[in-house]
Formats: sequence, C-alpha cells, structure tokens
Amino acid sequence: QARSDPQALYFNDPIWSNMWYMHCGDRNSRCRSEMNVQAAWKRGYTGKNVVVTILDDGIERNHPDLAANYDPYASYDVNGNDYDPSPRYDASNENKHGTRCAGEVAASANNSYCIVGVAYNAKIGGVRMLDGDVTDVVEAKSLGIRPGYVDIYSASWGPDDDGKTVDGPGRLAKQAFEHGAKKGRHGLGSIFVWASGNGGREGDHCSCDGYTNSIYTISVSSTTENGHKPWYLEECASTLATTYSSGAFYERKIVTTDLRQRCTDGHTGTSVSAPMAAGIIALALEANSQLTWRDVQHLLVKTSRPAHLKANDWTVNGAGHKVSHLYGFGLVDAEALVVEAQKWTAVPAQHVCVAVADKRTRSIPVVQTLRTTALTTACADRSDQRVAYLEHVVARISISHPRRGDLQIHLISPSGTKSQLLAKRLLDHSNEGFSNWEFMSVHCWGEKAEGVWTLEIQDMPAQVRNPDKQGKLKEWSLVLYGTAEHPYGAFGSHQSRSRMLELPTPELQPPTATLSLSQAEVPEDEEDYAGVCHPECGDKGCDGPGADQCLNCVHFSLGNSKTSRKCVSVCPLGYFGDPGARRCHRCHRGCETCSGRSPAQCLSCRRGLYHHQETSTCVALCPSGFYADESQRNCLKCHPSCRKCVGEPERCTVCEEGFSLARGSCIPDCEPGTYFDSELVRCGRCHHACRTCVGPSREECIHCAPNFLFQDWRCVPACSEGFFPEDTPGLPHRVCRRCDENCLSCEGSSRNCSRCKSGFTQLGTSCVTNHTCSNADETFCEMVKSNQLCQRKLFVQFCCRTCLLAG
Amino acid sequence: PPPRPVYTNHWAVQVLGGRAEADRVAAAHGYRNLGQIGNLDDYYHFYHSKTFKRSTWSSRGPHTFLRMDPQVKWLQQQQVRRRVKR
Repeated sequence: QARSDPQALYFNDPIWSNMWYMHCGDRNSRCRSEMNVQAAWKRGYTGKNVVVTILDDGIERNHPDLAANYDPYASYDVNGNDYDPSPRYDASNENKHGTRCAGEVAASANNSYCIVGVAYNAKIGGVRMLDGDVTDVVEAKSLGIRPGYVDIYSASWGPDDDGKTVDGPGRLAKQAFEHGAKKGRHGLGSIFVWASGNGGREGDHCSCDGYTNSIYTISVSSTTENGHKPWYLEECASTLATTYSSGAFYERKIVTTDLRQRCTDGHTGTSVSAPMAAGIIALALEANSQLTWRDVQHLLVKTSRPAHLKANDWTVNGAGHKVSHLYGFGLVDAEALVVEAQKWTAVPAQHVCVAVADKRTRSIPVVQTLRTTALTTACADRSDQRVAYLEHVVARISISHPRRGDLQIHLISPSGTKSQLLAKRLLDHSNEGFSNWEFMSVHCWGEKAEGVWTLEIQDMPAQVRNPDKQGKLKEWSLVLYGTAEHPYGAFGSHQSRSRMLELPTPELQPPTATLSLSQAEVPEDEEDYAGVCHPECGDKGCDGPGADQCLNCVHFSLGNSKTSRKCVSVCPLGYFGDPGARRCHRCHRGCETCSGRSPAQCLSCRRGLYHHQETSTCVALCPSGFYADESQRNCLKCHPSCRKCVGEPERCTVCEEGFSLARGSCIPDCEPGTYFDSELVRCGRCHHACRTCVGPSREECIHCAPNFLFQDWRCVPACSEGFFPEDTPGLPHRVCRRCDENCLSCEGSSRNCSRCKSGFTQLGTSCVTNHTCSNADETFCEMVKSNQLCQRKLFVQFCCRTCLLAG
Repeated sequence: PPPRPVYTNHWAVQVLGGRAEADRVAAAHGYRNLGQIGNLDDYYHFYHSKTFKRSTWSSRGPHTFLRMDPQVKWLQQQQVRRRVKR
C-alpha cells in the first residue's frame, strides 16, 4: 500500500516535515500506511471553494496561519451572542481546542508559518459554543449556522467519556441534524463530522454517545503512528472511518496551530481525527461539489481500508467490505476518495423501513443470552420504503435493568454480520437502563436487508447482584436505512470503474519507459541466453539472470564499468536517479538523498548533519535564525523575532534587532510612548501622561511624560493637596511626596509645612493642634527660648506655647 | 445516583405565527426573545433575566404560565448538558 514517492511536495512551513502523518510514504517513516493526502493535492484538490466550520471553544481568527483562510460567514459566537468567535484568553489557555482543530483543516500553505492544513485552500470558520453553558438550544444553534453556506461541520466534543454516561443530542439538536441533512447545502445535505469517544481507558463504548450514533454524523476514530489502538479509543459499531492521531506515550502527536499565534506539537486524542477527516472530505467536495451527505458516507465506506491497522475483530461483511468496531471501514484514503468523487453519481434516494416493532416485555436471564429474532421483507411491499441494500441499521431499544454496565447487546444481520451494539461498561452502575435508545451500526453497509435479524442481549454481572432483580427488555424496533436498488447501479459507472481500482491503474503506477516484456514476447533471435532476464532488465534483454547481466535497464543503472554495473528500480541512499540517462548518480558528500549532484540539492542528510531546507544543504551547525531539530535532523526556523533559538521556534537565546529577551521570548522594543501588546503582538500607544508604559491606561505608566508628576502609581499634571513635588535621582520626572500629617501644603520637604489643616496652627514649619499647645517645663522652655532652639522640631513639641509666643 | 439536572434561565419555545408573534408572547410573560434557534422554523430562544441563572430546581413563578399560553405549542427550560472536549 505504501509507495515511496520521490516527488514528495515541499512547503516552506517550518513544521511541514514534522507532520509525520502526511509523509507515511517516505522510506524512513514509521507510519506504514498512507492517508494519501499529498497524492490528492497532486491531483489538484486542496479544498478550494469548500467551507468548513469548527464547533468548539472559539477560533483565533487573526492567527497568522489561519487568517488567510478564515471565513467570518462560517463563524459565530453562540456563547456571547455576537459575530466574533475569538476564544476567551486566560492563563491556562483553556480555550485552545478550537484553534488547534481549525489549523488541522485549513492552515495556510507556504506562508513560512507553522503547518499546512489538509485542505489548505478551504475556507475555515469557528463557532464558539463550548465556553459557557452548553444547552440543547446552544447545540441546535451551532449545528444550524448558515446551512446554505457551510459545507462541513466538525465537532471534537461530546458527552462525558467516563464510561457511565448515556447521553446525546436533545430534541432541538436532533432536529438541527435532520434539517441540515435534508435542506443543508441547498438540498445536498450538510456534512457533520464527529470525533469518536475518548473513554477507552474508562471502558466506555461509543454506542452510548448519541452524536456518534446518529446516522447524520460521520463518526471518526483514531490510530497511532504505528497503527496500534490508542489508549483512549472506544469501540462501537457506528464508527465509520479512521485517521492518524496520537495514542501511545512513545509515539508522536499531531502538530497544528495553537493559541496566541503559536504552533504546537501536542494535539492529541480523537479531537484530531474529526478535523482531519473534515479536511479530507473537503478535498472530495472540491472534486465533486454535488455529493450528497449519503454520497460522502458511501465514498468513505468504499475507499477506506484496513491497511496495517491492528485490530482482532476485522471481518468481511456480506457486501465484501472489511470492517472493525475499532476503526470502522479503516484508514481514510484521500486520493481514492477524490478519484471516486470525480466520477461519482448520486446514490438512489434513502428509504427508511421499520422492519421490526416488538413491544413484548421479556426478562433478561442472568449470564445467559436473551435471543430474539425477526424475519423481515424490509418493506418489500411498500415501494417508497423498500430497502434492498443497507446503509445504517438502528435498533431502538428500551431496557430496565438494575446495573446498566452489565449489559451486552449484539445484532446479527441476515448475511451473518455481527454488530456489537453495546459492550459491558464496568463503571456504569446506573439503574436507569435504556429508554428508546438508538443503537446504530454501519457494519451491514451494502448487505441485503431481507431475511432474519437476531438481537442478542446478555446480562453478565461484573459484581454480585440481588438475584431477584432481573433486567427486562421492554420493547425494541429495528429501523433499516438504505436503497431500493444497488447504490452503485447494477453495473453502473462506478461499478466498472471501481473494479479498476482494485487493479493498479496506469496513472497510479510510476510511469515506466518500458513495460517489462512477458516471457512469450522475448525475440526469437536471442541465442546465447534463453532464460528469464531479471525484472529490471530493459528491452535489450540480458546475458544472464542477474540484475548485473542486463544489457539495458528499465529504471536505473548503478555503478560504472570499472566497478560492475547493475540495474535497480530505485537508487540507493547517497545516489539520485537521472530519469533521462536512466542512471544513478552520486549525491554531494553529506547528503543521504538528493535531487542532484550539487551541495544545494540535498533532500536529507547523513547522520551527524542537519538538513537546511531553505538552501537544501547539509550542515553541521544550523545557521543563525534556525535551530537543530534532533528528531527530524533538520534546521527549522526560529520565531521571526529570534536571531538564535534552541530546540523550539519560540525558545530564543538571542533576539533580532529591535527585540529584547524576556522569559525566553523576544519582545519587540517598542518606541518610547508605546508598549508591547502581547495579545495583538504589536506595539500599542501609551496614555499621553506616560513617557513609557506597560499598557494603554493612565495607571500603567512606567515613567511620566514631560510636565507630569508621579503620584499614587499615576502620572498627574500637578500634585494633589497634601503632597509636594520632589526630584528623585534616576527618574526623568518628579514624584509627589506626602507632606507631614496635618499639613495641607509643604515645599521642598514633607516637614516644611506652609499651610496646616483646619484645627491646627502652623508653628514654624510644623502644625500643632490648637488645644494642646503647652510647655512641658517652664524653666526648660526658657532655656530653649534663650538658646533659640525653637527652630528645632523636637524642642517645639516640648515648649509649644513658649515657641509660639516667641514667634 | 445520576447527576442532578442543572436548569438555566433560558427556554426553547415553539410558537407559530412568526417572529412578531413570538416577540409578543415573550413580552407578555416577561421574557426576551433572542430569536429563532438556528434553522428550526417556529422555535425561539427565550431568556428571562429575573429567574435563577442556574438551579437544580426547575423554575417556579408566574413566568411559567407561558406554558399555558395558547400560542405556545411546546417549550422546554434549558438544562446544562455536560460536554467534554476530546
């Protein structure tokens, strides 16, 4: 499945090479199966004219990697009831989720900033709806934002994944889903993409999530870089497809745009998969804008595949599709999706058939299995409801039970496909049971609907329970969704062409100058060696079976006449293939792979060297303005404000001109009279009273402007009463100091009072209360007067009357 | 025991007769009509500023007579739904 692709695309976005899930075709990548997004791009599909919106906690619309594609018409703030979906900023960056999801879909390409979105030419919007009370009204409003304009709604949230919750959309949100599917996109139907649950570790089961269970949502699961099951993954029969994400502590996470105009490599969980799938679906909508919401699901069923995804429950359903409760129909394939979408004709109308409606109440025996079967013609007698070929199957079940987590439910289709509608949930002690809960399965997709359906319910107590209290199946009904005729037509356009996909079509295989000749066409006059040539031998045949015995090569020849030459399909490391001469040439020393001989044509480097993408060279030390990324062994750009950084774009050690280092970041040296606004990352103007400041208001001055004085943390034109201006060394302005107590105005010093408060008498430069002006000791005070000591404050306190009379 | 519901001072109300009628019904019972709920025709978002913003009890008081207004086909006091980011 994985093809090494020498013509991999290059983008100057610094974190492009860290997007490991976009490079699974590379030789040294650990993710062995491709989602083939680059291949879809090469066919020209990048999401143009498609509108995606992220329902979440907001979107940083002025993020440098989102601003170009941001679409205000696809955005709204339901929490704040206005048109600005910007997230609420706080110290914990709690509302980063929406911005991270948005970057995955439509981060700009080739703008030297952060990453490249899966649909980097799509329009991206955001609906801020999680940052407040989420109610049915909030959800319904969010799901109904401009359905005639928005194509795809992506949601990476849901009910609590605590392994004991059963919850889903309320009445209004359900109506919003139905309205969107029926009337959205001018009748083609809105596309709702939903992240499957994250409660794997709590033993949760995503059939208890009404959003992923809905037929109107595309529920997307995740797999790790190595194709393993992530620790958080939940199983259920409603999962449709899978993308890469994080999932094991030693495996890499997802890189995307982050809050405060940054970039992160820590985006995780199934939150990643919904936007990634939404971006891939956007490529398909660009290929064929007339796809209906059901067409998109059909396309995903048809083109997703197990690849190397590891699960022990892969089965082949009655229509020949491989399906699993972990990954649905498997890893999405963007290229196959766009190729199929181009030539897709809409599937027939959806029919809905209530095949079974059983209201008999029955006890569910402990440990044994309650099995109930129903034979159905799938409404064959009703032409407007007849379902011959299945899409979604919904079992609407009501059960009373003392401990819901002990229940396990399976549904077996006429073709024998067994869908696990519910698994045991050890943490679910609820005695609420299920009330008309709609368990949905996509596992019977494409199968015949007619025949015997079997529902199996098992009660497997995880703990000792009161034996008298048994579960009861109160009623259940089976609703079949699908088409009366084959969705792809008996031998319709897709059928003939879809079969071509199984076979390598010419354009999918690397063009070869010469088709390898089958045995029968070997020319008769080949006398010396009549055996089979090596597959790499060209049309001139060979003189032996070995690759070094060819007379010419199909692909490339390696080596030279002195060192013996042989034919190879791909040039080894340290060489590059010259298609014209069909020869392998040596790269410049230090290059591991290259596109030419010169030192500036290196694509990757030998151990110990770093690949400098700007110049395509291999260097021992990354130049100024770049840092060495050890994992990728390349030089990545520092943040534009850093001259030197270490390990990460934002961990600066030396700043560019006009910036200064503050806590490992480079902050612009704003001109006097301005300050650095970290929100908007630019210099803002100080208040006119400030010479320098840390913010726009009068209270945020550092130094005062000329003719202003500093008093109580503010710059004032003049000191207030009870204060006097004082020059302070080291400050470019005077400071208002408080006069002594009881003094209204003083000059030069707090003690040099020139006017006392009422009720006080000025005595020299002091203020004394009128009724307490007396002498401590008459003799002593005479001595003070005669020695003219009344100037001294200390003596004034003891000889108030004498000094007052002495003037 | 299952988590207790948390009621808000927001209502979803189904009123036939268009926006004007919904405004009239809202004003008559002390609510403010915040407009149609997304793309759902005849469904409106009512808000009452004089009741508890959040409560574990459903709302009581004269404003609940809205339920008996003949123009009101259906209404539901909105509960907080716990949603987690994945």
